[in-house]
This record gives sequence, C-alpha cells and structure tokens, in this order.
Amino acid sequence: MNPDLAQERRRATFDPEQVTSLLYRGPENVRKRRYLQNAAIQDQVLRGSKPWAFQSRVEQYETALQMFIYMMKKLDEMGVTDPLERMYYQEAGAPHYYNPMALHTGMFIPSIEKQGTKEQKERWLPMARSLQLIGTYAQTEMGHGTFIRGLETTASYDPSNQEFVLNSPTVTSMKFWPGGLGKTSNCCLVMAQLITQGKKRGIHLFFVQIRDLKTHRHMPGVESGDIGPKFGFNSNDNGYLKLSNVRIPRENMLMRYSKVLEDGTYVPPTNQRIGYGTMVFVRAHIVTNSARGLSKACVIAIRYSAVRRQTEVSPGGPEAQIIDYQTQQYKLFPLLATAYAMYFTGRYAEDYYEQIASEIEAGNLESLNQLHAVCAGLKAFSTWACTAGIETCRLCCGGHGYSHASGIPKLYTYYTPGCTYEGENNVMMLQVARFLMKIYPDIKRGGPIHEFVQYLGADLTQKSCMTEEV
Amino acid sequence: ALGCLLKAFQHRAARLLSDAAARIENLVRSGKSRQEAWDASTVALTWAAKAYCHTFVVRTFSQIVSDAAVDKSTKDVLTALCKLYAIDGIIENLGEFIEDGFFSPHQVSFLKNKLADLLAEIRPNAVALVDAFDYPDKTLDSCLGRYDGQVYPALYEYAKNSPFNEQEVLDSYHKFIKPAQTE
Repeated sequence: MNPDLAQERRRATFDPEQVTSLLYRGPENVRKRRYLQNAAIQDQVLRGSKPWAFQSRVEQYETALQMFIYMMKKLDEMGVTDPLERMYYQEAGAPHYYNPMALHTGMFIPSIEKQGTKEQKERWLPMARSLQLIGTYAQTEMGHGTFIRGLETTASYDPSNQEFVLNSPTVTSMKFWPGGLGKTSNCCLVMAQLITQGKKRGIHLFFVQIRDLKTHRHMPGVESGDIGPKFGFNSNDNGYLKLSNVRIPRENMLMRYSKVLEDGTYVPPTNQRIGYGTMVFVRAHIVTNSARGLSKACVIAIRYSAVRRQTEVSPGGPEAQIIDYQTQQYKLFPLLATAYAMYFTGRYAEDYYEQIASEIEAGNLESLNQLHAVCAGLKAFSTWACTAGIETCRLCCGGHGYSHASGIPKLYTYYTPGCTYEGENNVMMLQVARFLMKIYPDIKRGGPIHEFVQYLGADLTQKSCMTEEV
Repeated sequence: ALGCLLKAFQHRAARLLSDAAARIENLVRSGKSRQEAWDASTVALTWAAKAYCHTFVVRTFSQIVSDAAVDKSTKDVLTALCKLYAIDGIIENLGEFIEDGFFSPHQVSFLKNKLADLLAEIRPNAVALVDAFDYPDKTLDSCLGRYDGQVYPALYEYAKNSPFNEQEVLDSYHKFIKPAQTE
C-alpha cells in the first residue's frame, strides 16, 4: 500500500461503508453487488489477454462478443435477472468493452415487452432471450436524429397480401448508428413512417428480419454493414441499414397501441405520447450512468492526487501531495460533489419513473408530461456535467491522464456520446423549456401545479437572507 | 443552510423563466408570431431550463442527505459535499444569481469564503469519499486510480504490454530510419 494513500484513509473522519450503503440502497445490495463483482473478477474465462488499448478494432469486437455472450449465459445460470445486478457483473467482467449486444438487451427486448401485443411477445421474446433472434433498435437515420417525426424510412401497407413494404427512399434515410446493427444482429425494430390507404400515419415500430437465422446472410432487399471506427464504442458494430422493397407481414408492426387492420384501416393509439415510455425509461437511467462515469474519473484523479507529489513547497523541503494544492481541490472536489449529486438524482429519477410507469401502464398519462420533461432535462444536465467533469479529471492527472493507462480517455469516450444519443442535449433542454412555458400561465395564476414547479411562482422581488455563516 | 442555498437556485430558475416568458410576450406584442418569438428566444429558454434542472439536482441532493439514516460524522461530510455542490454552482453561474441583486456583493464574498472553507473541510475525507463508490480496480482499469496506490510500478508494467516492445529493433528501423541515415 502506498503510504500516502494509507495515511489518507487513516485520517478520514467518517465510515465510508455507510456512504456505500447509502449509494447502493442498503447493505444487502452492497453485499450482492460485491458478490457479483467478485464472481466476475475471479472467473478465469474473463481474465483478458492483453490490455484492450493494445488490441485492434476487430480483436476488441471479438473479445467483447465472446465475453458478453459468456456472461449472459453465466448470469442466466446463476438466475440473476435484475438488470442492475446483471450490469454490476458485466461491468466487473468486461469493464473495458462496450457490449455488442447492449441494444439487444437494453432496447430491443424492452421495446417488444412494452409495445408488442401478447401474441408478438409470445412469438419473439423466447427467441430473443435464447439469442436465436439478436436484435437492435433502428431509429436514427444518416440525416435524421432527435427529430423523430422527420424520419424518412417508409412502411407502406399493401392490403392485397397484407404486408408492409419497407423502403429507404434516400441516402439520408438509411438507418445509421444503431448498436449491433452492422454485423451482429439478425433482426431489428425499424422506426418508419407508416403509410396506409394513401395517408401518412406517423412514425411506428416494425419488426424486420435482416439476416437469415441459419446462415446469417442478408435477407432479400437488405443491405447492412458496420459504419467504421468511432471516437469510442469500438467494440460495437454500430451499423447502417438500407431497405429496398423489403416485405414483412402485417403482424410485424408493433401493435399494442396503434393498429393496422387487414383492410388497411388505421386505428390510432388512445394517446399519441403513449409510446414515449421506453424513451423516458432510458433517459432516467442515463442520469445514474453519467454519475457512474464521473465518479470513476473522480476516484482515479483523487487517489492519484494523493499519491503524486510535485514541487517543493519551501526551498529544499519535500514535494507536496498535489491534492494539497487549493487549485487542485477547486478542480476536483466540486466534481466529487457533482458525482454524488448525480447519483442521488439518478436514483430519484429511476424511482419516479417506476412510480409513474405503473400509472402509464394503467392508461393514466397525467404525470407523463412532467416525467418526460424532468428526464429529458436531467439527461442533458447530467451528461454535460459528466463529460466536462471527466475532462477536468484528466487534466488533474497531468501528463499521465492523457495515456490510456490512466483509464480516463476510455471513460471520456465511453460517456461523452450520452450528450448526443437519446436526444441531443440542447433539444432536450428546449423540451424542458416547452413544458415550463406550457405550465407558466398556471404558475402565474397560482393554479394547481406539481410540487416540482411550485416555487417557480415565487415573489421575484425577494432578496437572499444569507448571512456570513452561509 | 441548505434550505437557504436551495432558495437561491429556486429564485434564479423562477427569474430566468419569467425573463424568457417576458421576452416571448414582448416579441409577440411587437408583431411576431408565437413560433417566431419562440425561435428568437431559445437561448433564454435554454438558460431557464438549465436553471430548472440545476435546482432539481440541488433539491434532490439536499433532500437525500437530510433524510439519510447515517451517523452524525457521515452526515456532516455529506452535508459539506452538498453545500459545496450548491455554492460552486452559484459561483460558476454568478451572473445569473446577481443580475437582479438577489445576492449583495457582501453575500458573494461570504460564498467565496465558504467555498474555500469547504475545500479545506473536505480535504481529509476526499480519498475516503471516493473509496465509498466501491469500484474494484478491475472496473476502473486504471494504473493511476489503483486502491493500493502503487501507481508507478503499474505504469511500468502497462508500458511493457506495448506491441512496440516485442522486438528490440523494429522492422521500421531497417525500412525507413536506417536508409535515411545511410543517404
């Protein structure tokens, strides 16, 4: 043990175990988390060969694929079903790789669960869980991102043989970026503009098989591939997809909420926003995920700052620990506080989602607007703080922070996509603003409003009562 | 004290929202459509939205710390951290907090002094606070962030993994450097 770090631990005025329990919701959860992490760390199969940074992209992809398939089966054998507990195991087992099947388990399966009919769930979910179907969520197009209504991919209903015909009519309409789409997946949920009885009916989800289940070769009319190396996520085959007159049966449209009948009659959902659930769910979890990224960077930078000594404070004296410089503290400690703030806020957002989700399932959408706005805003706020914070942590590690050996560049490239995926952050903030402006007349009138926003009607002429004690 | 800091965030969010709404109304009164007025106010709207989110985070943090079932010494450390988050948030966005005179110059000095005090207060607990995140070394995958602090031997071991070090003299030396030296 480094003597400086040992000394730091001796001088602490509190018991870190209590804080760990608070972060992970009690000692029992901490125990489970450690058990799963240790199981992964001690597993011989998961002890990697050379460090990931020295591997080629293909080696990274293959290693990640091997590890994550192994871990999925192992977790099933152990009977671990809770997504958070599975994540703890996977994070310890293959921390340096992005899961090539992340979209399969994180978006494809949950979307079928939430938006599929009973028959669709019975047909696809067992195959998906046993990896006969490996799917992804194909929403983003080369020329279209957060503005979903602008997607160009079409699904035209042909009542003569009760099929949808899917097309990518332009280069910009090609699906671009979905994780696992390039080489791993054999099917996907495609977001496309539904056209039936000659009318556009808005964006809907369609189950499309893109590769043969036995040979893994492309289905007729399908062209897909990997989009090449990125800033990070290089163990993942983020892909492109071009659809040319691809025919799928009517039953392949996810029809829990809106439907197309055999004759082409369109039955709209009871509420247009009912399908927002998955999106809100993902955004709520991004907040905790951002906290995880920032906290890891803080662990690295703060421990290193206690070990690293630089420059004698007085001539001829010993070099000081860099954590003792006030400027270093000013860079790091607010970030440490931010990591805690984001952890607790993420936990709150997840709990709030769970609470509202059951109301949504029951058809009560009253709180959906509030939840949608809160999650959009927190997603943006936390990912900005995380990305900027990791960069500051890198700078706090001097020259070594630039090396992959520090672990910080990997964290940065792993977490910074959060600023643009699942909704570009400025767009997210404008969604919050739209929500706030919508309720602003009620705020001014003193009408009934949610507790989250009650303070917005406060008297603006008031001044702070802060005293020297703060 | 946390309540007093939270009030500052609430005031800022309410004021920025009111400013954005007033801007839109003024533009509408001057003849722009609602949509044009919105489009011409998106920066102000973004400020208001960020302030709303920031307030939400401060509120949640202070609420969870206040409700936490931990002993006094742990609560004191978490409270200091929460205060630091709030005060740093104010100082980093000071313009938005003083634009309407909500804080006086005196109060801003109090905040700056408190910031320095909190840095010193948190200093002895900084390593224990990051230990509390409880990340195993394998998860961090960092030579610098190791639990045992053996940073420099770890950097040396890591360097040895570089494929460049598999050969004492690289082929590229014979292909490019040597000919250049001969010429």
